[in-house]
Amino acid sequence: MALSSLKDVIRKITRASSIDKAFVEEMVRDIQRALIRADVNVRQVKEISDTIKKRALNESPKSLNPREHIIRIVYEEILKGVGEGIEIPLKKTKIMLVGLQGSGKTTTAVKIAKYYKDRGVKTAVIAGDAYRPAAYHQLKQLAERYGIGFYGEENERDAIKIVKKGVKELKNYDMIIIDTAGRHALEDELIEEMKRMANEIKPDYKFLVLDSAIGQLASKQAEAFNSAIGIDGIIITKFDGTAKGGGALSAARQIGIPIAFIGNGEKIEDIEKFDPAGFVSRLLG
Amino acid sequence: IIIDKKKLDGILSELEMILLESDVAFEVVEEILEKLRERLNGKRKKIGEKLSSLVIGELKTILLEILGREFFDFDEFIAEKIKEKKPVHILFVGVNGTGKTTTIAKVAKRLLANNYSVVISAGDTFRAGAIEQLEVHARNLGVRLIKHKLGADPTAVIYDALKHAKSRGIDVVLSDTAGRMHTKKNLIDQLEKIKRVTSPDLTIFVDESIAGNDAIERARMFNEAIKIDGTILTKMDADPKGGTAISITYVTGKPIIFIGNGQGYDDLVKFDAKWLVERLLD
Ligand SMILES: Nc1nc2c(ncn2[C@@H]2O[C@H](COP(=O)(O)OP(=O)(O)OP(=O)(O)O)[C@@H](O)[C@H]2O)c(=O)[nH]1
Ligand SMILES: Nc1nc2c(ncn2[C@@H]2O[C@H](COP(=O)(O)OP(=O)(O)OP(=O)(O)O)[C@@H](O)[C@H]2O)c(=O)[nH]1
Ligand SMILES: [Mg+2]
Ligand SMILES: [Mg+2]
Repeated sequence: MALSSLKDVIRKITRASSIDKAFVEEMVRDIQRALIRADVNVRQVKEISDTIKKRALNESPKSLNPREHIIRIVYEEILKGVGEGIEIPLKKTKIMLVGLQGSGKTTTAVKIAKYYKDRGVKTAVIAGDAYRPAAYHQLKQLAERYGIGFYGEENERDAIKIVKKGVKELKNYDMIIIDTAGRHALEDELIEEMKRMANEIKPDYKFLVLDSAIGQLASKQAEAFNSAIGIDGIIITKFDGTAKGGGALSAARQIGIPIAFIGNGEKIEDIEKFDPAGFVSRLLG
Repeated sequence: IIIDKKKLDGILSELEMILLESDVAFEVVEEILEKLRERLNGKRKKIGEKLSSLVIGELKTILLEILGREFFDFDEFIAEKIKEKKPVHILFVGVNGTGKTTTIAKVAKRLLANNYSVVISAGDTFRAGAIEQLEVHARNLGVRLIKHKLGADPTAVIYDALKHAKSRGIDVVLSDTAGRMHTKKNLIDQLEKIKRVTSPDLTIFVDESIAGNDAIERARMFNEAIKIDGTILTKMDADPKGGTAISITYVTGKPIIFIGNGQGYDDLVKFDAKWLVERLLD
């Protein structure tokens, strides 16, 4: 991991004259404040800060110098269970995108498709949202603009029927990304639809798409999605605003899954693989 | 009885947790707690009164003051404004995906139910499927949609809609705009131009109740750039605690006009500050 970029942010640690108990307590208070402002789940902030304090005061640095040791503790605890990303094998893959209304699923479906197309993979998207007005048109326009394969049925209201047909029609593509309707945990019928779709289509990856500005609701929603269909990774969107993505991070930590991608703009190329050190820097900055 | 400082600190830190967990932004929580301490300073507790009830009562008063700073009734506003000019022009703005387009459809339905004629302008000339999305809503509601091609100048579309409405004696024009990040100067400038040229009677900021601390950043920036008149807070049916309402009202000084609580045309209710405060603190 790039400890150097974390050092830029955790200046206080590297400039501290001594890593004593008073310093650790002040540092933990600063971290708590930063994490809360970044929308990390308030209970997780308590856990993270308690653990950082305990480890900083009780663990001996061994090979690292005391400052680097503290930075590593902070980094590890914030990203606990999240890991450093996900490698999607470039072979026959079905990816299903789910998430709350307006989080960025449709846009992200095409971004991911283009990302892999640029790396030599034959990609296509399926308009699996049969609910939102003109969702079919939105996805079709984007797919056509960037030469991405597309399947959808403008007037079909059974989303599972569309996706099943789409998977058949697009069988010559290496990677198929399925867009679905926005939904939240309390919309029983939509949750049922999502369960049925995952059961029948059996995607290789189910990603939960979360807005980087989402607040305290994130972890609870993520748990509901995970109980319903099992989530393999988180995609964070709209990182080009001022939001720090703490809610989305909390969701990943809650379930113990990686953050796969970060969307940072409205253009098709505005997507990157998750950069853990950069993300933690911004969280604490 | 004099208030026990140690006990008070315990209660305040519990309330701090509750407010933060309810999506009230961190800096707003800090200012609220400071105000709360000031008001409790020197206050005496009645015999038999629980300290927590005294503190919570005082907190509720502060929250209601923040939320009730400016009273605004949408139906009354329209009724009054229409006497002095037609069409009444309402502009909807906000960051990406918050529910602007869907909210316009809901507001249109409400106006139609109150016997006003409505025209919608497809001011989002940027996003894929944006115009088609409004076409579906306009068709469902039986209202006219004024649109140009994708890539057209939004100011021109809105201007066109206002001209059309004026010539037909239409009561209200609802203008949609593309979602945009408050960090994109050129897009915020574009919005300033739209507002300057089309002079809306009401500029409504649409944001989502599921947003956390960032709600204050965007509300503040949009308000500084184009001066909003009020906010519609959407997605309350996802069941967030609703503290975002406090954050946004606190930094803009403008009222929450409606709450969006679903994806259907009827899922728009007048904002009730008491209801929100009870929900936050129950
Ligand atoms: N600035 C910015 N905007 C984004 C990003 N990702 C998506 N958007 C925008 O966010 C809005 C919502 O995106 P959609 O792709 O329609 O979201 P969705 O999850 O499919 O929405 P529903 O299908 O209604 O649930 C659109 O205006 C997108 O252009 C991003 O990374 N940055
Ligand atoms: N559950 C719920 N969903 C909502 C609500 N309001 C809007 N939505 C949904 O949120 C998603 C985004 O709504 P839009 O109206 O397209 O949002 P927008 O602000 O116009 O998005 P952009 O134009 O892309 O910036 C859609 O799936 C809507 O159905 C609400 O109050 N509750
Ligand atoms: Mg979509
Ligand atoms: Mg819109």
